[in-house]
Amino acid sequence: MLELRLVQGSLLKKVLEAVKDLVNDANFDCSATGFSLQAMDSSHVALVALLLRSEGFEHYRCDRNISMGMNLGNMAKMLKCAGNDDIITLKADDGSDVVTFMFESPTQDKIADFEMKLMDIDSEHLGIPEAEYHAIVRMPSSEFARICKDLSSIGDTVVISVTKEGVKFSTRGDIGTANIVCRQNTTVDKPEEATVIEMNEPVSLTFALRYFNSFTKATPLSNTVTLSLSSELPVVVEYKIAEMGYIRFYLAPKIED
Amino acid sequence: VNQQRQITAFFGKK
Repeated sequence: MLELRLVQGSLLKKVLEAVKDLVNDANFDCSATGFSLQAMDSSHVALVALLLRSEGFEHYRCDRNISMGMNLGNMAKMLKCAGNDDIITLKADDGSDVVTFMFESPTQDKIADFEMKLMDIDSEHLGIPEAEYHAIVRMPSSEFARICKDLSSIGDTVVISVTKEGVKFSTRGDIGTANIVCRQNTTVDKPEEATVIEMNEPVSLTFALRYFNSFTKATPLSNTVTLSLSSELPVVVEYKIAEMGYIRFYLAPKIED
Repeated sequence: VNQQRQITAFFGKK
């Protein structure tokens, strides 16, 4: 028996909007720790890891670890039917091939049940090693989204370079080149507006912009985003989900042969 | 020319 009640149902709506274009089908894993997902895009270039900790749910019952295969497009369609202020409850019986989403309006005057078929998905969980990153950049998530969108109108790839001067995003395309430098800026009114650069070593890596633009669909989940970079390792683009967990996107770099 | 790597080149199966 599984029963997860999330008072801030909009979080789950936003999570689905953030991942549904990157990943088609995925297993949601439910354990005492929380509700999680790990999945790669179809070309195995990017990986998404989601964790919503059990403590973040108003009610969290998961009698045994279960894995529920879902089509994320279909799940997003169902969650779109929940109001932004609705409380969302996920329910599944042991051995069942369906999951039920229950949406309750805040005043309890409207209650909806949506039942979705589960699917069998062969998923291989990857071990993500702990890594020491050469540089960690925290910046406003809206600023990062703006940079990715702007650069993708010029080129297909972005070179992210972190030096003591700041973090530089560069691209080139048929019509020309673009460089955007963000310097550390901690003298702002609100901490979430700061750009903070922790650098152990300078690092420069090349990535496909279209994946970054997909990751920025998670922008509504968090005011800030953290980029963790190390030479010849996938970048980690992390959006913290307040009081609940995180959504992390890993993107493999482009490397010269 | 930079070649796109796959995630599986960095992270092994559990």
